[in-house]
Formats: sequence, structure tokens, C-alpha cells
Amino acid sequence: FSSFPGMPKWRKTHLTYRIVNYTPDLPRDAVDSAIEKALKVWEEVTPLTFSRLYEGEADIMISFAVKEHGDFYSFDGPGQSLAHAYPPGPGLYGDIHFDDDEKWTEDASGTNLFLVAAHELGHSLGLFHSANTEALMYPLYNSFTELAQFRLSQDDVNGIQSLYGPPPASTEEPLVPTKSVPSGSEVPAKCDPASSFDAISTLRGEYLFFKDRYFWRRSHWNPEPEFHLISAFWPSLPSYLDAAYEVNSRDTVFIFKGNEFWAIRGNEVQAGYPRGIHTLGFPSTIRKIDAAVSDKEKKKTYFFAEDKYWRFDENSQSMEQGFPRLIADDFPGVEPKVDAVLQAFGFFYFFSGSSQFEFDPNARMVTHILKSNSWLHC
Amino acid sequence: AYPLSGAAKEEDSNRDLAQQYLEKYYNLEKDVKQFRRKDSNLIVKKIQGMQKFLGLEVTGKLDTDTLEVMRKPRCGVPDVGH
Repeated sequence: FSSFPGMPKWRKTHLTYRIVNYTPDLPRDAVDSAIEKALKVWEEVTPLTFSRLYEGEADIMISFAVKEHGDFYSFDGPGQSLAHAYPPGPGLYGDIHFDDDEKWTEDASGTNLFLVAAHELGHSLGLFHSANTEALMYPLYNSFTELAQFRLSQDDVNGIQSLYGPPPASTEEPLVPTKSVPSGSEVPAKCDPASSFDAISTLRGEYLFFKDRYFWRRSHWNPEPEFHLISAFWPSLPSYLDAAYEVNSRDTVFIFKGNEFWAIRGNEVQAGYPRGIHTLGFPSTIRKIDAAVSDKEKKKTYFFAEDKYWRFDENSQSMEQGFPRLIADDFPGVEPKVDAVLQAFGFFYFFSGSSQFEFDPNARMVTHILKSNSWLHC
Repeated sequence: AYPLSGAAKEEDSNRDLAQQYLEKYYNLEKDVKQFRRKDSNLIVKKIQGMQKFLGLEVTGKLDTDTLEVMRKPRCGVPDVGH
């Protein structure tokens, strides 16, 4: 990686941006979300945060133009130069110009706006080009980048963190005890006795424990769970999830947040998602679910919301009649609200706050109560 | 003047492409003459610098791979600091 000569960088961590005009190639909201996604790429690995202005002078002014457009670098028609940006500073500095003689697209059929925007934002934040062909800051546009799997290379992360450092409290075990529920900017502590999880799922034999913007990954071969940003594997997924579960027979993990859900296979988010949760058969009164687990033997998926649960038949792909039922009636000893559920070794593990209830479905009773983070060798 | 043969024309356009590319992204001074002298040491060095940065074989010549890369879409920010 490299920074601009003189190493210009922003002297503040909260920056503003403004989308000054739009390309006719895409709907406005597609441009908005491409830019937001590109900002998030850098937000995740630095202390930087961004907010949008709709008028006046922002730090990063984003515009589309063709040929000569008022600076010293006129564009060159379709091809070659796609966009350019200026290093941090006042006025023109920090700004991004896209060549509107390119065909801007949301996918790879033309020039992908998200990918180019993420690169140009690297310049707006002070990164120069990288000679690492795997890096986002490599100067040539790589149309074969797997968009769903996009992740910053270590070279990019090293470069931007050489300017701004890592996200706050970047060590996994923060030096100072965090509050029981870390706020957005803190990193969750694995062995915090009060720790809880947002969602838990298996994935091809591994266990994923989601929390805030991160997840712990527990595999068979590595006793020490790995710790990652969700966006490092699935950039288009939200954070602060509600629920997650794997349907083994479909080699797919379903991720829920609010009234939407995504399908992921490995680290690829499947096309056609997110979908609305009501397409699964929930009543419109349900705004979100708290937890879910799929019983691979019975091919039934259980959805938990507040003190009730639903059962979904994976064969007929429909919600079963006679639901919702009360959790307390069929899972005695499990206290709502349920944060996450895991099926393993013939038991169901219900996670609620810092407690975990091991439930034996045959005996229909709770057999153990453990700490939620016992799976992380705490 | 003799009409340029196809090969000579192509060579000319390749040199033009390379000259613009090096001026735009590798800080080459805009000076037509020096580019005409193919063996100009400065040009060879600039071509080698570009090939090294972009991960190409460093030949100092406008070989096929180098010409192909120069035709690829890219960011408009130079690779060498002004």
C-alpha cells in the first residue's frame, strides 16, 4: 500500500459526504446504497464514521461527470479512466468524480459502482495506489471480483490503519471491562460473564456465534474460536442480527434481521435476498423474530418470537397449522425471551442473556443450565 | 512520405497509447520528441517502472501483456505521486 506524498489524512474521525448528482444508468437508491456500502467497507476497519449531507459543502463531494469537468483531469470517454478522487483536504480535496461515459451497474455486467466507489473512497481517505494485485487499491479495475464475497485485503487494512488506526477497542479482549451489552463501537468480549449472543448457527459442521458486528467461529480443528467482522465474510449482510439457522439438506444458512432474511451458502449471499419474513407465513403482527433453529432429523424449523414459537415444515416449505404455541407449554423450563437456539448432540440449547438452557426434547425438560459463552471455552 | 505499413501504423498507435499512459499515470513529462527515440533510456525506465508496479514482467518493452494492461479500465489517479 502507499499514501499520497506528504501523507495527507483527515484530522477528524467523523466525515461528511454528499451525492451531488446522479448517473442516468442507475436508480437513485441504487447509487445511494452503493455509496453507503462502500463507506461501510472503510468504517468497519477504522475509527472513521460518515454522515450524509444533502446540500452545502461536505468533506467528500461525490459527482458524475464526462470529459472536461472543471478540474485538471478531464475524463476520456468509455473505458480506461473510470473515476478519480482527491486526497484529504479542503474544497476539491477528498472529492470523488465518476466518469459518466462508463456504464455504471449494480452487478458485474458493466462497471460496478460499489467496487469503484470503495476504491475511490480509499483515495479520499488518503490511500494512494497499491502494487498488490489482490488489493482494492490496485489501480486496475478487476471486473471478476466476486461482489458477494468482496473483502478488503490485508494490504488495504494495513494501509488505512497506518493512517487512522484500528476501530476503537480493537483488541478482542478490551483492556477495560466493557458494559454488559457493548454499544455499537465496542468490541464484544468473548468471556465477559454477562455476555449474550444475537444469533447462533451451525455452518457445514462449524458453529457461528453472532454478536453486534462480529462473530466467533468454532471449528473442529481449531479449539480457539476465531473472531471476525461479519462484513469481512458477507459485506452485504447487516450486523446486530436477530436469528440464524442452517438447513443442512439445502447447505444454506438463513440470517434474520427485522422483517427481512437472507440466504447464504458458504460465504456467498444468494441472489434474490433479502426477502420479507412474512413470505414464510408469519402473521403481519410479527415485526421480527428472536431466534430460530432447524431440526435436521425431523426437517422442521422452529421460530421463536417473544413468548411464542412457530414450526415450519422444510419439506412442504410452509408454516404448520396450530401455531404459534407458547414456548413454556412445549419447552418447559426455557425462559423467554430466547436470543438464539442451537441443536447439537440431540439436545436443543436455548440462549437467553448470559444463560444457556440445555433442553432434552425426548424427556421434554431442561437438563442443564450453563453460561452462554461456555461454547467459546470460557 | 511512404504510406505507413499496417505494422508501422500499429506500432505508432501503441507508442501513442504508451506515451499518454506514462504521462497520465507515471509522471512522464509531456515531450513528444523523447518518445520517438524508442531506445530513450528514460522511456525504458518509465516502462519498467510501470511494469513493476502493475505486476508485469519487467522487460522495458511495449510487449503484448503490457499493451493489454494499458488498455484495461482503471482508476484515473496516477500510480506515481505528483
